[in-house]
Amino acid sequence: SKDDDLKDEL
Amino acid sequence: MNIFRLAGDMTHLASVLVLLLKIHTIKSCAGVSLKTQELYAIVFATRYLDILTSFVSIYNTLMKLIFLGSSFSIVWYMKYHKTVRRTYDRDQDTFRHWFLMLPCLLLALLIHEKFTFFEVLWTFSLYLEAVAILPQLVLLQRTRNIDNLTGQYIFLLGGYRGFYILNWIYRYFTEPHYVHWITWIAGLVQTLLYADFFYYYFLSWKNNKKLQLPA
Repeated sequence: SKDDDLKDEL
Repeated sequence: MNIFRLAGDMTHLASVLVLLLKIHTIKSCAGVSLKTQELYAIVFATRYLDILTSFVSIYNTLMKLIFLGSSFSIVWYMKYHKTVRRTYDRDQDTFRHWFLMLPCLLLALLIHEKFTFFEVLWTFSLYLEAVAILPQLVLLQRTRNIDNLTGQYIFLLGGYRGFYILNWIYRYFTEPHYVHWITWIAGLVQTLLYADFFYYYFLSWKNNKKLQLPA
């Protein structure tokens, strides 16, 4: 989802 | 994961290792701003709140633990280690860093992607990271002479977010719907804050002179 694709970054 | 993000993470890891190495081996933190280190500890603490709840990958969790551990141990060294704490020039490191946190918190409450506890704190950590280097840059202006390790630390720290910008550009073109203006603008501001440091760092490297920032 939109949210996950950013939280995979440090 | 793409090469830009990996390069960014490795550069970031190198920056904290250079600083830990400096403080641990020569037992000195001269020229290092404790305020910036405290801000970075807060950045990681508020950024990685989900470390226990959401698992992305071994790499992701491992790096989060390394950044949390290194930032808090650097603060511990500078505040409590009997030898290191004496080399901290507290009367020069006077930036009111708590005044940086309040505007970042207010901004995170106003501008975020979702209004949830985690998301607001995560956004706060983005804004705070963008300005966290300011106490360190102010300290450098005051102390003027920069030792090599501190110069390398700041250079690597500034460089990592530059790689992240390339990563965001790459992901924008390769992943549909990958648009995160908040992250991109905060990252750009953060990298621009290092611009003058990079300029003088490059000059000192080119002329093979000691790094001096203008008063």
